[in-house]
Amino acid sequence: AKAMFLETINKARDNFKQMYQELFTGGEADIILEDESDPLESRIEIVSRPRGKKPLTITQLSGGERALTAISLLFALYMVKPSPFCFLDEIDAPLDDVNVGRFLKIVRTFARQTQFVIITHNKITMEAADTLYGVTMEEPGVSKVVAVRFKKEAETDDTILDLHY
Amino acid sequence: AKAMFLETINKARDNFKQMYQELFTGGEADIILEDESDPLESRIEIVSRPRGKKPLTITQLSGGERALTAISLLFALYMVKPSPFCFLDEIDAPLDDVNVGRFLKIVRTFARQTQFVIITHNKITMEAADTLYGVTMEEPGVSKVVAVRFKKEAETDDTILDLHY
Amino acid sequence: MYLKNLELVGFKSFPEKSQFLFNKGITSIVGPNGCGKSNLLDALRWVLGEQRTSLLRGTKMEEVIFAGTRTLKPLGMAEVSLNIDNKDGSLPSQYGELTVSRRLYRSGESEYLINKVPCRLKDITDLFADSGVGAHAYAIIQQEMVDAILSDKNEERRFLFEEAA
Amino acid sequence: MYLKNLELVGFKSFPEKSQFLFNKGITSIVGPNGCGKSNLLDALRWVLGEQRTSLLRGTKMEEVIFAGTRTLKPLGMAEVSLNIDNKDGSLPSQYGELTVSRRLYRSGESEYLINKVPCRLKDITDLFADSGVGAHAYAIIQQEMVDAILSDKNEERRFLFEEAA
Ligand SMILES: Nc1ncnc2c1ncn2[C@@H]1O[C@H](COP(=O)(O)OP(=O)(O)OP(=O)(O)O)[C@@H](O)[C@H]1O
Ligand SMILES: Nc1ncnc2c1ncn2[C@@H]1O[C@H](COP(=O)(O)OP(=O)(O)OP(=O)(O)O)[C@@H](O)[C@H]1O
Ligand SMILES: [Mg+2]
Ligand SMILES: [Mg+2]
Repeated sequence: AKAMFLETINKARDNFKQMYQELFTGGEADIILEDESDPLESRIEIVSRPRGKKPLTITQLSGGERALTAISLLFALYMVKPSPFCFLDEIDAPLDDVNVGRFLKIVRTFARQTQFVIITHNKITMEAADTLYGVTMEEPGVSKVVAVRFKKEAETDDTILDLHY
Repeated sequence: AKAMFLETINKARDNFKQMYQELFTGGEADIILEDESDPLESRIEIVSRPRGKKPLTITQLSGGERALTAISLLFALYMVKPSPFCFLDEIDAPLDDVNVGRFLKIVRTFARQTQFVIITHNKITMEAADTLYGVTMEEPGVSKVVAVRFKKEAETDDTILDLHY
Repeated sequence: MYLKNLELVGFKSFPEKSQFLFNKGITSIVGPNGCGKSNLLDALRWVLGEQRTSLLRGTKMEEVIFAGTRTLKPLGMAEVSLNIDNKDGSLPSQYGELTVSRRLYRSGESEYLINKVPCRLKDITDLFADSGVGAHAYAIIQQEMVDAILSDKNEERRFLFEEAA
Repeated sequence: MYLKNLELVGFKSFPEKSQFLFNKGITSIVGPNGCGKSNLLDALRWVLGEQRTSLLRGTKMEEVIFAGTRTLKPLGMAEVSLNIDNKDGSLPSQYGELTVSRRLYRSGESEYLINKVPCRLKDITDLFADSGVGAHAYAIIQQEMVDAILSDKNEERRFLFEEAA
C-alpha cells in the first residue's frame, strides 16, 4: 500500500506539473510529502508559483489563482485514474475569460474519453459545450429539464436568456 | 445597550424584508432572535424563503439564493447605518444575469450617497459602472492601476479584453 | 462505461418525473439561480450511494424528498435511477446495460435496485468502487471542494490522493 | 466624508508608487486573475488600521511588504496613504482634508500618520470608529463574508449587527 501510494503521488506530481503549465502558461508547481519516510500519514504540501512571482504560501495567491491551482491538481489526479464521467458545478466562477478558455481547452481533450457535465453561468463555457441543457422553474419550486441545444446546432444566446424570467 | 441593540435588530429586520423583496421579487424573509429576553447574547436566525418555495433551512438554498440572501442582509445593515463607501470583491460571482441586474439597481440607488467600488469579472457589472479601472500585470508580479473609462465615455469591451494578455 | 440517462421523481425540487440524457463530450447545464441545477448533481451523488448528508446540503436524508411548495403537497418518496452502458465491461457486472435505482420513503425505509432486482446499498457502492466513479471520487467537483483541496487541513487532499491510488 | 485617493508603494504586488482615484458613484475594478485587484482592497483595510492578518490573507503582518519577484528584489517597507475629503465634518477631526498613512518596515517597526503628523494606530481607528467605516464594518465585503454571514456559527452575524448598532 505504501509503495502504491508513493507511485500515485509521483504520477500525480508529473501530471500536476504538466496541467499547471497548460493552465498557468509558466511558473512552477510541485507536490511535496512533508515526511517522505511515512507517505501514508504524512502531510501533502502543494507548491504553486505563477510565472514571475514568488508567493510564499498558497493563501497569498488570488482567488482565481487558487481555483486554477486546485483545478490543475484535480485534473492531475484524474489523469492518474480517469473517471468515465466528470461533473463540475460552477468551478469556472472565479476565473477570468482567458483562464476559462484554457480550462475548457483541457476539458475538450479529456472529453474524448470522459463525459463532462458542467453547471455554469459563464457564456464562454456554454458556447464550448457540445450539448446544452437548461433547467427551469416556471412553476415556483418545481424544476424541469429542458434540452436547449444538441451538438451545437441552431441555438443562440437568446434561447439561453429565455430560461431566465 | 440592550435597548439599542433591539432597536438595531428591528430596523435591520424591516430593511431586510424590503431588500429581500427587491432582490427576490417575492417570498419571505425575517430576522429572528432565538431568545428575545437576552438580545445581547441570543443567536440570530435568518429566515429566507424565495417565492413559492418552502425551504426548511438556509443550507438547502442554492448557491445564488444564499448569496442574494446575504447581500439583502448586508444592505439591510448598511441602511441602518450607511457607510460613506462600500467596497465589494466579486460578490456577484454566483449570481445569474437577472439577479446581477437587480443587485446593481439597488447599488445605483445607494451610490448617490455612497462611493461604491466593485471588483468584478462580470460584464454586466462593468457596464453599469460610472468609472472603470483596470489593474494589469505586464511585468510579472508587478501590479499597475490603469484608468479604463471615466463616466461612461467611449470605452468598449475591447479595451477591457486588452487588459488580458 | 458511459452514462445514458438520469431519472428523478420526488427528489428535491423535481416532484414530477424528469429525465436528464447524458451525451458524449461536453454537456453544459444552465439556468437561473435556484432552478435546480445543483440538485441534479445531488441526485447523481445520491443514486451512486452517497450517505454523507452534508454533501447533499442537508442534515437528514429525509430532506432529499420533495418537501412541497406553497401550492404543492410534499411527496412520500424520492426515487432516482441511473442508466449505464457497460458494454465495455468496465463495471464488475455481467450486464451490458445497467440501471441503478435508489428510493427513500418518509418512513425512513430505503430500497436499492440493480436492473430492477432489489439489492443492498453495498452492492451499489461496490459496483462503482474501483472505476473512479464512486460517490467519493474526484469525478464530482463543486466550488467547496476547490477550497478544501488547498486548505491547511490535510484530510480532503489526502483523501483525494487515496482515491486515485 | 468621501474618499479621494489611495496611494500605495511597496504594498503586496505594488512595488512602484501607485495611485487609485476614487470617484462618486459606482467604480468597477477589473483585470485578469492575480493582477492585484484584491490587493487594493487589502491596502484600504490595512491603512484603516486592520490588524487581523487573516483578513489580509497572511499569517504575519510582514507579508504585506512587497516580497520581490523572480527579477525584482524584496522591498524593506510598505506604505499606504488614504486621502479623504472631510468638509462635511463626518469624521471627528478639525481638518477638512485628511491624509491617513501607515508604514511597516521589515524590522517590524510601524509608523502611523494623520496629515503627516505621527500618531498611534489607535488614533486612526478612533477616527473611523463611529462612521461605519472602520476596518471592521460591513463597508468591505468579500466572498468569504457572504458565506460567514449565513453560517451556523453565529459570531460573524452577531458582530455585523453590533457594528450597525
Ligand atoms: N426537498 C426539497 N423539496 C423541494 N425543494 C427543494 C428541496 N431541497 C431543495 N429544494 C430547493 O431547490 C432549490 C435549490 O436548487 P439548486 O441548488 O439546484 O439551484 P441551482 O440551480 O444550483 O442554483 P444556483 O445557480 O444558485 O447554484 C432551493 O430553492 C431549494 O428550496
Ligand atoms: N507581499 C507580496 N509581494 C509580492 N506579491 C504579492 C505579495 N502578496 C501577494 N502578492 C501577489 O499578489 C497576487 C494576488 O493578487 P490579488 O489577490 O490582488 O489578485 P486579484 O486581482 O484579486 O485576482 P483574482 O481575480 O483571481 O481574485 C498573488 O499572485 C500574490 O503572489
Ligand atoms: Mg448551484
Ligand atoms: Mg481577488
